[in-house]
Amino acid sequence: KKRFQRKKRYTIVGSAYWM
Amino acid sequence: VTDGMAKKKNLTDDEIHAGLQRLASPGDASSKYQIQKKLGSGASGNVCMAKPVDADAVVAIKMMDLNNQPKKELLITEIEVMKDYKHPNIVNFLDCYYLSEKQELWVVMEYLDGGALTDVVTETIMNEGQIAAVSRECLQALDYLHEKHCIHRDIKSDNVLLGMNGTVKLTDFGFCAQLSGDSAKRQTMVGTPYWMAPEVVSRKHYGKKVDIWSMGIMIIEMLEGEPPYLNETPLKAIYRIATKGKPDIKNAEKLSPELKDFLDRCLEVEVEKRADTQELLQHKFLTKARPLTTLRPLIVAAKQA
Repeated sequence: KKRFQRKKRYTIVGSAYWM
Repeated sequence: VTDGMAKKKNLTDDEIHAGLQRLASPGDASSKYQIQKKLGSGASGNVCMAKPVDADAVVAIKMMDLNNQPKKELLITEIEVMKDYKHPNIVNFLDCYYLSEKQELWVVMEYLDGGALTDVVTETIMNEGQIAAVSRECLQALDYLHEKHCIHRDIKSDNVLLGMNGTVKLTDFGFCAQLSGDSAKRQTMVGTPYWMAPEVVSRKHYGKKVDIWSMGIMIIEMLEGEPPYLNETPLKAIYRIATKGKPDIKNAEKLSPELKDFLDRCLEVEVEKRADTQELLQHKFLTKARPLTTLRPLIVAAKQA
C-alpha cells in the first residue's frame, strides 16, 4: 500500500498505466 | 508529438543520445564525484547527495537510466532549461554527464539542505505568514519562467526545495514546455494528477496558467498537509477535478480574507478569469509574508519527524 501511495505522487506524461 | 523546448519532432534514440552527449560535459563523472547517500526517487530517476573529489562542497546528482525513460527527449528539455535559466528561486544547474557504458545521464545540481517542501507540509503546521513567504518565492520563479514562455507543468511541494536558511527554489524541469509565443497552447497531459488543472485533465489546450492552478493546490497542501482527493485513486481524482472544479477547503472560515481571495484567484476554473503571476505578486495576501528564516524551525521539526 505504501508503494502505491508513493506512486500516486509520480509525474505522468501523456497517459499513465491506470488510464 | 512531444512537448519539449522547441516543438521536437519524434527523435530517434540515436538522435536523442547524440543530443544528450552534445549537452553533457566530457570526462567520467563517477571519478569526479563521491556519492554519499540517496535523497529520493521520482518517475525519472534517483537523486543522490555527492561530494566533488576536488572541492569541499556538496551537490545533488539526479541519475537517470536512459533505457527506461518514457520520454527521453524531455531530458534534453530539462538540461536546456536548467542551463539557460538562472534565477534565485530556481535550483542551480552545475553540470551534466553522459555515461555511455552504463547508459545513464547524471545531472549535477546545487544541493539544498532543507529538503523538499513536502516534508514540511506533511509533518508541521505552517502559519499564513510562512505560506505567503513560500508562495511569493515560488511565484517569482514562475513569473520568470512564464515571461520566457516556459510552463513548468509539474508544480507541487515535491518540486519545491528548501535551504536551512529558508531559501525556496523550484526544481524538476524535465516536463517543461516551451510555448512559441503568448497565445501558443499545449495539449499533452503532463503533471501529477492531484495537482492538475481542469483544462489539463479534460485534455483541452492549455497554457501557462496551469502552473497557477497547481500553485493553488500547493497552498492547500501547506494548509491541510496534502492535496485534495489524495485518498482516492488518481483516476477518481482526475474525474473529481474535471467535474467539481474548485475543490472544497477544510475549515475555510479560519482563513484570512486575503488568503481566501488569493486561493480563489488561483483556483478559478475559467482560465481567462484565473490570475496570472503578475497579478498574484501584487496581491494583498503576500504583504502578510513573514521572513523566510521563520521556515527553519519547521524544516528542523520535519527532519526530526
